[in-house]
Amino acid sequence: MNIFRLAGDMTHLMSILVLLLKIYATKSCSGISLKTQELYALVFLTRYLDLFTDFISVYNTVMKLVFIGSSLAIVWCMRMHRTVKRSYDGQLDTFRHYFLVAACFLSALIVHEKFTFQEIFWAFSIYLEAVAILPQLVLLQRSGNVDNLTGQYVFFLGAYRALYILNWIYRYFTEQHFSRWIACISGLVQTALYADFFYYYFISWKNNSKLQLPA
Amino acid sequence: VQDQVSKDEL
Repeated sequence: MNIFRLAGDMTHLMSILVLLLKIYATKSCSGISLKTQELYALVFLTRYLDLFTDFISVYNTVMKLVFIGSSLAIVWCMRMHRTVKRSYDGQLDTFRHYFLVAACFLSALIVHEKFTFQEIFWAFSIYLEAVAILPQLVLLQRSGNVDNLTGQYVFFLGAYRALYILNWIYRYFTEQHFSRWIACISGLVQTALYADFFYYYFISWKNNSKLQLPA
Repeated sequence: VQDQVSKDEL
């Protein structure tokens, strides 16, 4: 474990806490894409198949349970909770995310580390996570003004993978057999997708103005 | 043989 990875995990956890705070405190999920939340639940469920077979550390197991539990809880809340689901922007959240799932699964069948059930689903989850934010970014552009908590949620979600890239660089130089090129390349694509959001987020922070994404 | 690098990252 190195400082970049720990900071990355904490930032990821922070993004989930901010999202939970927004939904719980405002009893509203306006501006949040249910499709992105469903994609993230799928990412965690397919990535942590080894949850009960490989024990890495207490930290690793606890964090996996937190990520799986929180993502499922958020999807449940946005679908079933009568107050929250009323504020869902269903007519704006129309990204066809099933295509993302199909494309990522196809890619995982072609590019993976080993042709085993677990490795293919792991590669699938890595590719899917890279594009999972697309429905959310599209929804932000369509819904115009972005409330602070939603903006912070997306910011932390983008920042965590950028910290993981630093972690992979660090591990590449400090460990002999370290090669995570699937996660690395996918992580670079993932972080790049946030580039324009980061730009407008920085502008709004500098001008102390409302975050506005151009339509 | 290098054993399968366990997925120690989240």
